[in-house]
Amino acid sequence: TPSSSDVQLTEEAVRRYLIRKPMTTKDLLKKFQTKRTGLSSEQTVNVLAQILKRLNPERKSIGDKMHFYLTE
Amino acid sequence: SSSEADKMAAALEAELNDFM
Repeated sequence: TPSSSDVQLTEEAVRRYLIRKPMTTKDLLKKFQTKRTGLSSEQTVNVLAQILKRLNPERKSIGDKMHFYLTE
Repeated sequence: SSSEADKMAAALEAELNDFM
């Protein structure tokens, strides 16, 4: 149930992760697993996409994979 | 499952590719 969620997918939460270290889309999705946020897969993808568009993080390739990151 | 995670990552990347 949504009331059991212990993680919230918010812009501030994403910002904190991306300031700490570069992350791939998969890394981010792991931080906001549906079973922890109570969101559906589709909601998670849509909300995370909107947040990333707003944050407009820097991008770099590490080991062939695109990573996002932010500087303070 | 990891395949569900893969699908979500692919969907997210597709959304962002339009933007980037």
